[in-house]
Amino acid sequence: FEARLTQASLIKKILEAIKDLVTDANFDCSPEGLSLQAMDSSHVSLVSMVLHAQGFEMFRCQRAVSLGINLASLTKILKCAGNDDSITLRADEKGDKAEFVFESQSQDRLSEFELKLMDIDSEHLGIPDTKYSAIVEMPSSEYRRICSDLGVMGDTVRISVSKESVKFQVDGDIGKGSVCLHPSSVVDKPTEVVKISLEEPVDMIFSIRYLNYFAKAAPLSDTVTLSLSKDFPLQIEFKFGEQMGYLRYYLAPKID
Amino acid sequence: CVQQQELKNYFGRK
Repeated sequence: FEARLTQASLIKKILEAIKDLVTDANFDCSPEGLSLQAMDSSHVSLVSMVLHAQGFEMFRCQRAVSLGINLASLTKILKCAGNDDSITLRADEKGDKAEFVFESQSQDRLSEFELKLMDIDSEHLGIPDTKYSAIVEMPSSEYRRICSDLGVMGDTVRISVSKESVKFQVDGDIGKGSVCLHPSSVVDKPTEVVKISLEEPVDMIFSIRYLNYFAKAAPLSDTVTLSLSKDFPLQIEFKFGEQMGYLRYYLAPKID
Repeated sequence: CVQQQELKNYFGRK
């Protein structure tokens, strides 16, 4: 397996977005691309990442291989890569180590690292194709701000979506609060849009702590999509660009 | 009482 990405910053940002939720994960390499599925230790949330082969500058994979990686160790290695460095990832048949090569844009600095891989016995879940009742697209910076603002007031947030608005409500020890967003009428920048597609209104409760973990993916994409259906896990998607891939989070709802 | 179930109760193992 060998793959090369022009910008190391993408992998760095992906890692920042998952390392607080997941400690070890299998990076599954196949001819289609690089993917990862992992749950947090309490098994109520899941990360699903896909980087399509065509999003790489070079991608070669003869046989599917899983690279078991400790994310704290990978973070240490990726700290040695400049944001604009290219990154080449290599692994052989044995799958006991992975090689990382970082090259500066001017090609005058080359660094090489080897990471010991581990055997990870991870449980893969089958995520069904779902027709969600409500889909909300909003700026990822807005999502991050709401989660961080409301997170200081309580542990859970009630998300209510109607045709007119999406409302985030918190009810905590010191009091309560809410943030309500209306779909944008006048749009200056596409990245500032709030869009709501609704089959039926939903009203669900989620743990703010997890929503805040997911907000670490905000640097990956200008917009985030929240998909909700009653009594079903919330899906939060950050797309890397049209052809590149995505990072999705799933979170089980809190049920009375 | 508010409960949060594990994801495998929704998605099932592959």
